[in-house]
Amino acid sequence: LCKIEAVIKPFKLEEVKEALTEIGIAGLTVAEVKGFGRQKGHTEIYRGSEYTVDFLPKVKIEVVLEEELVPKATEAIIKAARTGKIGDGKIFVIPVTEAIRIRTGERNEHAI
Amino acid sequence: LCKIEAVIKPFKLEEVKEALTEIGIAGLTVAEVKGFGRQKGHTEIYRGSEYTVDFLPKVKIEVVLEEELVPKATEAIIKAARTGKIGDGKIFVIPVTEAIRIRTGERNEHAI
Amino acid sequence: LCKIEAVIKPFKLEEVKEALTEIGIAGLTVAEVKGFGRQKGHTEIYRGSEYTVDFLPKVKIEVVLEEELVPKATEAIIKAARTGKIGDGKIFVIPVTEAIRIRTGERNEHAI
Amino acid sequence: REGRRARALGAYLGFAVGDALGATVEFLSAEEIAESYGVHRRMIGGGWLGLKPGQVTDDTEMCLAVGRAILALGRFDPCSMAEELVRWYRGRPVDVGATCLQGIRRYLTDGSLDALPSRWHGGNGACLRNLPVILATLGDEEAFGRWTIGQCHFTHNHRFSDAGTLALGEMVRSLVGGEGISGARAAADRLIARHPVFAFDPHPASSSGYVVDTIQTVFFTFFGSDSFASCLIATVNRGGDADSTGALAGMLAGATYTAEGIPRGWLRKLSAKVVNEIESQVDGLLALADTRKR
Ligand SMILES: Nc1ncnc2c1ncn2[C@@H]1O[C@H](COP(=O)(O)OP(=O)(O)O)[C@@H](O)[C@H]1O
Ligand SMILES: Nc1ncnc2c1ncn2[C@@H]1O[C@H](COP(=O)(O)OP(=O)(O)O)[C@@H](O)[C@H]1O
Ligand SMILES: Nc1ncnc2c1ncn2[C@@H]1O[C@H](COP(=O)(O)OP(=O)(O)O)[C@@H](O)[C@H]1O
Ligand SMILES: [Mg+2]
Ligand SMILES: [Mg+2]
Repeated sequence: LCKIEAVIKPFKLEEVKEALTEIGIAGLTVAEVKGFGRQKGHTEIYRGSEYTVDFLPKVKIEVVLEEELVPKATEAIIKAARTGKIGDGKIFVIPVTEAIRIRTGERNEHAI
Repeated sequence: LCKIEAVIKPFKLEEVKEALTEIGIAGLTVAEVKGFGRQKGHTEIYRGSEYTVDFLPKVKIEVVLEEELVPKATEAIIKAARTGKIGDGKIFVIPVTEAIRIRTGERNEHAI
Repeated sequence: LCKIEAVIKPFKLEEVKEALTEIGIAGLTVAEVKGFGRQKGHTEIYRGSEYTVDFLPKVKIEVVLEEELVPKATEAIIKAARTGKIGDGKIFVIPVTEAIRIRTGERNEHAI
Repeated sequence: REGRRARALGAYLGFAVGDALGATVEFLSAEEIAESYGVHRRMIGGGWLGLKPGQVTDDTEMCLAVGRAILALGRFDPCSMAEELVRWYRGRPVDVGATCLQGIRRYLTDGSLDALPSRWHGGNGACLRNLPVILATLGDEEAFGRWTIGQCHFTHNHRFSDAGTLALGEMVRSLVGGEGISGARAAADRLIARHPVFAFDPHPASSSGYVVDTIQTVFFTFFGSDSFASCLIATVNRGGDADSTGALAGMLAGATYTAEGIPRGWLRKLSAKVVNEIESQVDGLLALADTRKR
């Protein structure tokens, strides 16, 4: 088993979810995060003076899946999340030694 | 060392924390996340029409612990977090190569 | 490749970011989390009675980087995040089997 | 011929009625149902899936997908069924069972048509979609056995799922053939003799989606009732996997008391689209059964 962590632009969440559903992946966990990278934050006016917010809101998708599905899943995420502009985000693949479905006790590939 | 990531129903946080404390685990990091899976989101009325919010609020617990404690810890989480209804959540176990307590520089099993 | 997850006191975020930038790490993903540990939450008054909020707000920094940089990076984080008081936080190092830059498809060390 | 159609149509419509009626209380316990509904006996939708009154779930929709695949080729072909289930899945159905989804995902990943045996495949998902196979093979017992196992193993490879599905099929074959409840009882007894775990007296321990619990529940209520309505009401009010137990009970009761025995009020609540497709599939599958007669 592996975990894919994808940090993407927030407006891309729906599109990425759709692309994963198409290949049979319908379960995932999502968090709102802040991204720092080459893409620059925006300028805001606060109490009269301008300042740069140096982070950008991102969405982090976590999906645990079988190793065989990783190439297809990353391809689907890239295709859906890419705009070609800086800040499109990253995909990280992390090993998962065990997965459990709390409701039933099912393990590993039967847990997801 | 391993990291347990447990995605659970938010109202179960207290119960799961208790259960982990009972077996000697008192340190953990918690995040509010959104869950997508088989459990249906709720229906909302917006400008007169009904639509389904397709995610559910979940809580993600992260606890780094020694490998020997993983079976006991997962058992405790399952027992506390299970309602038997869809959406109870998942437990994922991930390898941790190193842990450090920032305050003291202690490493690995002495860091947690 | 490795992922460093550092759970730190929120006011230390800027300092830690600076310290990482100094050693050439400019990309990271940050999340607001709640920490439970030895450091006690604070007391609040709500409807006349006092109660303890038993968690503390923390910030979780995630940075994926090459294995060779991990010692330098952890040292930089410790130096910047440490106050010497309980609750300074933890650093966890996790293996990453693959990284991809969504915008370009670059892999691994070229993705970050 | 007339009688056979009335019983086959009763089985398929009864299945859809049980699905829609039970779906309101799926995953509730008998106590919770009593508390919220008293006796649940009306097509009101709702439930954990937020259904419209009379709306069916994956149980009926999987049957329709399997039936479509069989009718398109005039025989069972696992690849054709896989494609039909994928098409159904991609239409964003209201629910997909966990193990069924794993099978569909496996097929999408590597094209394989057979699940490996697993202790975790004891759910009722494969058992539930077998009715079209039963109807298409009324004249060919060997094909019935082979097609049943072929379709089951697309997602569920477990000896209790296999045995239970075959037994329910034998029961429907015997009921549609006009042999009455005693013929069905003989088939149930044969299953219990081979796998005592399916014994249902004094009463089922549970009505969960575990194929053993599901079938125990359906045997208990079917053999313990004497009308379509009383069978279904008894079944769904036990809660648990109520849309699935309801569907299977509706299948057996419908085959026994025929389409005429299904309360009009319940039948009217099914969507015209579902009813029309069921009727057309029944005729197509029976015609296929006749061409296959040995
Ligand atoms: N080394 C890293 N570790 C973890 N997350 C990173 C890292 N580098 C960048 N990110 C995340 O990826 C996002 C996009 O990075 P950025 O450098 O702006 O653009 P791009 O990936 O298109 O080159 C950042 O906002 C941050 O959330
Ligand atoms: N493959 C997955 N990877 C990561 N998180 C998942 C995955 N599948 C489900 N989840 C998380 O688990 C939660 C519960 O999943 P769900 O399918 O609704 O119910 P159950 O786990 O009871 O079968 C989801 O809301 C989501 O947060
Ligand atoms: N075992 C653990 N796994 C994951 N996070 C932990 C663990 N123990 C502590 N933490 C995180 O580290 C923070 C600091 O821990 P604490 O015990 O209060 O202080 P210190 O690390 O200075 O001894 C906690 O608030 C929590 O966010
Ligand atoms: Mg259903
Ligand atoms: Mg069901």
